[in-house]
Amino acid sequence: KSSATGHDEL
Amino acid sequence: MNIFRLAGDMVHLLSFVVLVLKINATKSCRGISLKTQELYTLVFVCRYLDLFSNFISMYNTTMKIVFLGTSFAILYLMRGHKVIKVTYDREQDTFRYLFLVLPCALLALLIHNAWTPFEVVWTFSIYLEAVAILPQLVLLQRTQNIDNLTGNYVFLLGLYRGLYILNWIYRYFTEPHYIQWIVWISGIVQTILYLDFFYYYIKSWKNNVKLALPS
Repeated sequence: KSSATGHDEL
Repeated sequence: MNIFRLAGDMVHLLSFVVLVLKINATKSCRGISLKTQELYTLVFVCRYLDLFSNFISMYNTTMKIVFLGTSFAILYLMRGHKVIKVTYDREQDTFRYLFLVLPCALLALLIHNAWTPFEVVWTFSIYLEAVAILPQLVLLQRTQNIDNLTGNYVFLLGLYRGLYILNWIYRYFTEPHYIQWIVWISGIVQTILYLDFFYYYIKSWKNNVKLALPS
């Protein structure tokens, strides 16, 4: 899940 | 997405608007560090490598393209525009890239969440963003008569990461298993670098005098 890697932030 | 994240992104976006406005309205990039701008462009290129391979939302993709596009546009104005490029403070903007890029690259090789090229490059962008403002802060200190837009630009850049810290606190309490040590510590370091600037910025604003950093 993307939020688990922090890559959903800019 | 929570209100702190959105506010952070909007403030970040606004900082670009203010910078482009300053450069275009005054046809001058006086007081703006090309080195910081080049480092930010490197940060975005490294961080958004997944632009076309990892779709999160229309919002994310759009913002990434805007940040990349604006960064390259600013580099063009400062390096390629024949009127503006002569206003660049080349002699004052002396910070060495390698002092920032090399330690960040080494740190990314040592401390990361996963040993994949993408993840290491992404981590490098997080470390580099934290310190990329340093050439700009050094240049500000050397520049007499900092104009309002330049001061506002740096203030917005600092405020953006501060708002992200609130976003991380919010996410920590609302999303299960949301732990991001690398991003959090880098973001806190990044915000701390601005504290001295914030102090003088707010002081000049309260006293209604022109911003000047003590050298």
